[in-house]
Amino acid sequence: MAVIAVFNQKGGVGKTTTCLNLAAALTRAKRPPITLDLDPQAHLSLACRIRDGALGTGMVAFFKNKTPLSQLLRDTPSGWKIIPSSLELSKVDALYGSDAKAATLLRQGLDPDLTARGAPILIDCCPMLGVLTLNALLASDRVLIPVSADFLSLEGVHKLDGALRVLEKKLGRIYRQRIVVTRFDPRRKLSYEIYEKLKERYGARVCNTRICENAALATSPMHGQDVFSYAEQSAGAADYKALAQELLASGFFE
Amino acid sequence: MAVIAVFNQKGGVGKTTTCLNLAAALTRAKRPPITLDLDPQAHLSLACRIRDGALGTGMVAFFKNKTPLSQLLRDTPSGWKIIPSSLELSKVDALYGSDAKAATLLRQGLDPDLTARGAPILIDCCPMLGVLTLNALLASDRVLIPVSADFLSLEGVHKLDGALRVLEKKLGRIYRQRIVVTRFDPRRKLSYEIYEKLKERYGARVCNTRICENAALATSPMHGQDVFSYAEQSAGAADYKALAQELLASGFFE
Ligand SMILES: Nc1ncnc2c1ncn2[C@@H]1O[C@H](COP(=O)(O)OP(=O)(O)OP(=O)(O)O)[C@@H](O)[C@H]1O
Ligand SMILES: Nc1ncnc2c1ncn2[C@@H]1O[C@H](COP(=O)(O)OP(=O)(O)OP(=O)(O)O)[C@@H](O)[C@H]1O
Ligand SMILES: [Mg+2]
Ligand SMILES: [Mg+2]
Repeated sequence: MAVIAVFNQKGGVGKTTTCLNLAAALTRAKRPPITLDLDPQAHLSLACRIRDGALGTGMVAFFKNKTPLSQLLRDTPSGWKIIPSSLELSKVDALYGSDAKAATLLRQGLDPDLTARGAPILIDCCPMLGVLTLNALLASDRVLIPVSADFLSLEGVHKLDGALRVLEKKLGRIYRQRIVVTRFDPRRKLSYEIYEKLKERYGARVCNTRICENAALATSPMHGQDVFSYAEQSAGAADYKALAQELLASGFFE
Repeated sequence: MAVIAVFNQKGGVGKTTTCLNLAAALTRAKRPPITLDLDPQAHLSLACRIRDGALGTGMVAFFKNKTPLSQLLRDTPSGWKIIPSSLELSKVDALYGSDAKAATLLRQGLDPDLTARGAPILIDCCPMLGVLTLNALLASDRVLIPVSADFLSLEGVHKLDGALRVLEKKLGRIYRQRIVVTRFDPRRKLSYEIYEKLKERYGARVCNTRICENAALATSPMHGQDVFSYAEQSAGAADYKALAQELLASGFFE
């Protein structure tokens, strides 16, 4: 069973948009995932119509009160399960500071009850390699890296690649990584340059599917929907369906 | 002399793009600022052609070795001064954890040598309210909040507004805040909805100038340039010039 951290420390590259719509695409392909929202901004939770729940529910209950993860699962309107986040989660960084053991809490907490379901687990991360994201990376064996088609985002991949290599040495294992280009604008030369540079540097790690810039992807979260329920005929829906198919076919979720 | 934190914990909303191009616009208006890069991603430094400097220079030298800020200033190609960042800066969060005193280091470090120059100080922040950003906020009396014209970014302002109120109560002083809409796309209904909602909620705090989606703004950092040196006739250059004029006229930099 695959545990996938969706991470890039560059902000606003489409981590949440990718988690939301990949989860919806997988559900439509009869492989509904479990999503964990590990970003205190709780944007994935919001897009699933879960506003800051009653205090003490969601991921913060796991970190603070050691509530088993399987007891924190909630349904989303589109049929997959989520453990939501809340602003309180930002206190976890302060709570544990640089305590190395704190970074393994999630890995230890993946109880058999959660993993026995056979569903892929997608973790939406915040744009910072702190205690929360470290928990996601130590609990995962794969990393999906959204990169928006602009220069600063490309720069960020370079640093992320370096950070993952350091982690791999420490853990004595290798991450399967996939890079997916987001906000690709076919009218802009820059988009093609960024995609080519990524292919040059990272080769087969780069998904063939590119997610194009599409208004429906920016709008659907406002209605508490994924792009398939909001605008099934949109280019955004077609792109995320193609991404799910490409990753399923390559065994990324096995 | 104004100290301005450019912050929004939502990632990818145009904090760095705004710092870079506002600094260039102010320089052209004969009010060259000093910029402090407080983001370990060091994207503002990169856009000014400063790659990770020799270890121990830049902001990390201030936090680690207490080197006076005025000794760390460097020239940028467009004529204003910067104290650059580096990846090492990300260790500051771990170094100081939740030590409340650590958050006041920058405020205490603003030596007369730096402030006597009369130049406005712009601080580019990372997308996380940790020790580094807390340093920026405690050293500032104004906050410039870029908000990209999309729903998740709008949501973030709500939470940021709450966090600033808490900080204001603790400090016993009020921040002058300005919100600037970025990546405004005149072809998208969503852009107008976001701008209207911001005006409804935050009134006069919202700048009249909107920064439109413009390829030159995404491309100029790739060439180590601000938008004025890269494409002076572009809509991006015109928008940031208008923003600088609006903020200068309202005394935001006094
Ligand atoms: N393909 C796309 N087309 C149009 N808009 C997009 C696309 N992908 C993302 N966006 C928009 O860009 C914004 C940033 O995306 P998103 O919030 O998913 O990024 P993120 O990496 O999760 O950000 P953060 O670093 O804050 O967690 C979103 O508000 C979304 O509206
Ligand atoms: N008005 C604009 N038009 C087109 N592209 C833009 C505009 N503003 C920002 N961008 C692009 O969006 C990306 C994100 O902007 P930027 O990096 O400045 O945001 P940020 O808030 O500093 O991100 P982070 O949270 O990672 O620090 C940039 O790579 C830039 O290319
Ligand atoms: Mg996100
Ligand atoms: Mg930035």
